[in-house]
Amino acid sequence: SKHQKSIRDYFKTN
Amino acid sequence: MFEARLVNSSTFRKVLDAIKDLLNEASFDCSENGIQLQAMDSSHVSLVSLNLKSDGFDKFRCDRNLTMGMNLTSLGKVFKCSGADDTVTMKAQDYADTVTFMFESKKQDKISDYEMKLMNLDQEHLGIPDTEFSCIIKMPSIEFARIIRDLSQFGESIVISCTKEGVKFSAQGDIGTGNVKLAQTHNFDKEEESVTIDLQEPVALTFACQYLNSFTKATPLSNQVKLSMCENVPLVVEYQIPELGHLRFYLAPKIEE
Repeated sequence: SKHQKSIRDYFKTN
Repeated sequence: MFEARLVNSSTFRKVLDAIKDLLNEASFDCSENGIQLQAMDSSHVSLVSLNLKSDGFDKFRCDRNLTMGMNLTSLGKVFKCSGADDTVTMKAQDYADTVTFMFESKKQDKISDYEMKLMNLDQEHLGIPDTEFSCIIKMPSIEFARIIRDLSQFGESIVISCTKEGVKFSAQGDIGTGNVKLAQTHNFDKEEESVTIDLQEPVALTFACQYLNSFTKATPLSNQVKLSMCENVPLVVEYQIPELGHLRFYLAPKIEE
């Protein structure tokens, strides 16, 4: 099955 | 002092309609450059990024950078009080805890104002890296909304695959499968009806229907939508707001466990 990462895992907090 | 006047208040109302499914509250960052908003949905799967340029407003003044935290349901109530052809003027004093919206009818015979309380919101700003996308698809926004709506009936996810032949949207579930293929069609007379693909390499990614459907609430803002895709990178769904700026949605792809 497919899983969804958080958008935070792609864009780091400034 | 912050003051921004927009003759077409309906544009701001459309922006609000486009983001209120995803966000309950958000901070509007005002500077001399305009108004920006960046916020994740409550599940932290998607990101909304709004940019309204100061020179797109009919009047814009921002003496001091200002962050206005707003409850979007409340803001929706305020804009519900506006007429379709009204002009809106937003005003806030420096360090104020309220913002005022004034609506003026076209004939100037009705003026209403609403003061709304601002909120202190925890701000988390994410850095969005520059990406060389494998493919960029531009297509009519109504067509995109239609395809997402149709395929959402078949499953929870939609695969968007792009090759030089065209773009294919697919969904599968208990009742069966659905596929929609679009070829490139350049219509020089009606640019807004064109489907154009800028392809570096073929890519296929899976996304949750629920979020794609929410993004299509922005359809009234723009005739065209731009989809930017790259392996292992969030999808970017962009609606240009004519003369004012853009509204972008970022969505993390679904990946194998």
